[in-house]
Amino acid sequence: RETANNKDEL
Amino acid sequence: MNIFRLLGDLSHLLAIIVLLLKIWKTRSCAGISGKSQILFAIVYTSRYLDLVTTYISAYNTFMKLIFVVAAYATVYLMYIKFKATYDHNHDTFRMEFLVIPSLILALLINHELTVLEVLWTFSIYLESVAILPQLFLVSKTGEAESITSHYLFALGSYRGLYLLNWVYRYYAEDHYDLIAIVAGLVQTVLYCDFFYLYITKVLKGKKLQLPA
Repeated sequence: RETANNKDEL
Repeated sequence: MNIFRLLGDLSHLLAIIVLLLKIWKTRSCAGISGKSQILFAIVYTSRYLDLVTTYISAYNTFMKLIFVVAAYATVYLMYIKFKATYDHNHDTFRMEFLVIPSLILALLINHELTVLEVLWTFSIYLESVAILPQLFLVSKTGEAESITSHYLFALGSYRGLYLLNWVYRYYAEDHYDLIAIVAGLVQTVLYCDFFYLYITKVLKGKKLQLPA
């Protein structure tokens, strides 16, 4: 899962 | 990156540019809710704090910067440069009714209880309802200029396209984020009434006017 630090969506 | 995601981002970018150009060219922000614009500035500030902690891609950094800068530029134009044209008599929605519940919900329902993650979650919740003051303003005055309607249509389409992106990612990449999906659904649903009016009136060359 993406965490706050690797979210690629805007 | 898939086509829905790209179209969503471009639609968002278009909305922001249309709004800034409208205000700049007409030297007026009549019909635009400053409350919604302040909320968007809060949304992007709290969501894009990761700009200083993590590098994802040039595209990611560029778009985030544009969204943050444009949000503040819009607020500046509305509250300082073209303050005299701001429709504050009609822009009466109380921002705290959206900010406080979003913050409480973000503290209760999040992926991880860390500052960055809670702020990200808060921004997702707040974004889903940040357009309410604008829709409230349109309903109060009973009409919207065509250019304002185009702005709202592009802005509403953006999260709708993200929904398609999430469906795609769920099947293609086995990736999903329930917080973003549910908030994105709420956000898109809020625009439905407006979408209906846009398609039935504005696209046929008429002004967006609410039935009396």
